[in-house]
Amino acid sequence: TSHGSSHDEL
Amino acid sequence: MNIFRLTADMTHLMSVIVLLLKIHTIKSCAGISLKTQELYAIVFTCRYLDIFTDFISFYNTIMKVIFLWTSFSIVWYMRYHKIVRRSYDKDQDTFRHVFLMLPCLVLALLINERFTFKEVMWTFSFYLEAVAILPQLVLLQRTRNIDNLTGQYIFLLGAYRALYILNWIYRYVTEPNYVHWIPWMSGLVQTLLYGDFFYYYFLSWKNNVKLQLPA
Repeated sequence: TSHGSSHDEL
Repeated sequence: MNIFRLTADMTHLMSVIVLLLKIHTIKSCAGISLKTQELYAIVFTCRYLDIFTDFISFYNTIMKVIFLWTSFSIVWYMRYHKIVRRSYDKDQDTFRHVFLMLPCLVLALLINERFTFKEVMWTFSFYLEAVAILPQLVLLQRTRNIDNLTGQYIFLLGAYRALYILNWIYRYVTEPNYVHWIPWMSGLVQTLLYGDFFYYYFLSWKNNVKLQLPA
């Protein structure tokens, strides 16, 4: 999901 | 993972290494704000609550562990190490945590992508990281003699944030549906806060003189 993709950053 | 993101993370890692080098080899934390370091420990704790629940990659988990571990050890050294803590300039480092944390928490409760505990904490960590450097910048301005390692540490921190902006632009262009206003806006604010410091850092570098911020 596009939501999760921000959480792959540190 | 693009080159901007990797360089950003490595720059962040280098900033931490520079600070730990100062603490370990010179046994000094002079010119470093404990308030800022404590805020970073809070920032990473709130942001990485998903460390046990969401596996993204080996790289991601390792880096989270490193940033959590190092931020807490820096705070420990500055507070409790019998030699290091003596160099901490408590009287100059007067910024109050609560003035930064409370507005960030309220803002995170009001503006977030999803109203869940983990998500609000994640959002709060971005708002707080944006302003966490303020006690350090205030201390820097009060400190007449900024040593090289302190200057490099803050320069690397600022560079890490600037590189993240390039990473976001790159991802926005290359990935469909990649839109994240919360990290973007708080990241932009954070990077702008370094503007003044960068200006004087480059000036001192260009003229080959010791870094000193105007009062």
